[in-house]
Amino acid sequence: MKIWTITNQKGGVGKTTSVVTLGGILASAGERVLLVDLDPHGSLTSYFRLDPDDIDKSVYNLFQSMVAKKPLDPQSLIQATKTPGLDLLPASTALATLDRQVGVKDGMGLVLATSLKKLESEYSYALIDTPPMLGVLMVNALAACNHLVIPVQTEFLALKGLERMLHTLSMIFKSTKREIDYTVVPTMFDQRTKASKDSLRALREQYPDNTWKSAIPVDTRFRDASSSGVPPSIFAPSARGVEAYEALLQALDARQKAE
Amino acid sequence: MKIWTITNQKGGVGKTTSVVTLGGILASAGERVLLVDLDPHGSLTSYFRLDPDDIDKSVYNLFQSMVAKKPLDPQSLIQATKTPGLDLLPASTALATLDRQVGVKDGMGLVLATSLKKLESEYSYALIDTPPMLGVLMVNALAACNHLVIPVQTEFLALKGLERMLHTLSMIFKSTKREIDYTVVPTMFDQRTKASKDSLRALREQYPDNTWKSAIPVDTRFRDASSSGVPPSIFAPSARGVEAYEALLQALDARQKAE
Ligand SMILES: Nc1ncnc2c1ncn2[C@@H]1O[C@H](COP(=O)(O)OP(=O)(O)OP(=O)(O)O)[C@@H](O)[C@H]1O
Ligand SMILES: Nc1ncnc2c1ncn2[C@@H]1O[C@H](COP(=O)(O)OP(=O)(O)OP(=O)(O)O)[C@@H](O)[C@H]1O
Ligand SMILES: [Mg+2]
Ligand SMILES: [Mg+2]
Repeated sequence: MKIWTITNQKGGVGKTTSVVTLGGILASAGERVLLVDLDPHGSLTSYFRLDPDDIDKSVYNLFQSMVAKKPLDPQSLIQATKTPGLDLLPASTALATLDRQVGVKDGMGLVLATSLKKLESEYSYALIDTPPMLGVLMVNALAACNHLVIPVQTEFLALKGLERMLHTLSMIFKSTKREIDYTVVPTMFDQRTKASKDSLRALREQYPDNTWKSAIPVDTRFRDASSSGVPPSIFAPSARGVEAYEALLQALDARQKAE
Repeated sequence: MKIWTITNQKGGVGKTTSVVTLGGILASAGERVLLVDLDPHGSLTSYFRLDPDDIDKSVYNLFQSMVAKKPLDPQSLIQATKTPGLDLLPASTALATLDRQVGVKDGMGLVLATSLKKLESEYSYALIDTPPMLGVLMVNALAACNHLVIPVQTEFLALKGLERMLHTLSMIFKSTKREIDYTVVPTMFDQRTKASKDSLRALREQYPDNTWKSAIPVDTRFRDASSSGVPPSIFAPSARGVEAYEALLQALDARQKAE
């Protein structure tokens, strides 16, 4: 199973949009795809018209079962979406309390990794959406994945944020003695603005081996898609932004040979 | 002193952009303005070319001095920016560890409120930038302010997020027995997309007494400004987005009589 964590501590860079668009494309191509929402704010869960404030079965139950040392089948928490082949392990707003409750207690960083191992035969891809912050949820997402996708807005401040993020990631990986490959994905690229073009060039210069050769353009169809509740690749299959994600998917698959 | 907290748990909605633009306009009008960066990711601090990863004096020191019960003069942590009348109390990435370290220990929710009280005679406005998450930093920002500004992107998912956010805020205010007035500010309004227009109408219907009568338009000049390191109101004073923030400032001042 290919497990991709989509992450960036900067907010609003297109993490949730990347997860739902890539997931929709993969499901339409006949793959069995699991989307995992680790964001206490629950944008991915809301996208599929579920309410993270009022949900009985969510990823939060996995953490509770770990603390209570009671085994739990992760399959029992998963919901099907209206899109065939696309399932969702939803978030609950209760996830916001995890850092204060469990902090870095032993084993809390591996809750998701252990659960996804049990689902290996059910899905060919798992895409993990993360909140824009460091903490036990981010540690779980990093421990569970076998490739990291980092959407970065093509603007000056975003580049500064990326430097810090990669510095933090290398420290987390050093302490867990794993090395994970990553792809930086330039998003919301607007060729009308100098700031966008300059930052794209800077990204390619600073991270030549890890930055995707193309970019996801600014496309208003993504906002329209989110009010439809259907993945952008199904809502507007010929939109420029969706076509860019199709090209990204090919590059990610080529970069990560069979897992 | 008017103390405005700019907050939204959703990422990338224009919190930092609102703080730096409103701050620039107020400073140019001759006010004494303090910007406070409570975001561990430090976008506001990076905006002014400081490095939140490598900073000795930041808002983090205020929390440390509380835990160590050693008094500290907040003025000693403040830096002047190149814009006359605009000072910054910067963030440090160490803030990301606060939730795990201190959680809700007694008094940790009032660290910022107590510090800003000591600065009352120095500044006429304090604008507080917050991270896109719930936790001890958000609690501090809510306890310190006398008005709340909530930027909300004009798109479907953002409206869902706002409902949850206001629900959470009312619970926090109930437990602290204070009632704070708030203004919802529609941002990144794009009159070309139906999703944007529909969400703006929905916002006005759902929160008629708290939604600002106008909206901040999509404006690419904000990205250009952030690569200049100078507030948008000084970098591009006649940009549409900046003029909208000038109108917002008048509305906020009118809504909150002298404090
Ligand atoms: N390429 C794009 N062009 C235009 N708009 C986009 C694009 N990608 C995402 N968006 C829009 O930008 C906003 C932010 O995207 P999204 O919510 O996916 O970001 P995020 O990184 O998941 O945010 P958060 O940090 O809150 O989790 C949404 O309104 C989305 O529709
Ligand atoms: N009205 C606008 N029109 C176009 N772009 C905007 C506008 N306001 C903000 N932006 C851009 O959108 C991006 C996100 O803005 P900003 O960083 O201020 O959001 P934020 O809510 O502070 O994000 P975070 O959740 O990470 O703290 C930045 O690239 C900024 O330049
Ligand atoms: Mg998201
Ligand atoms: Mg910000």
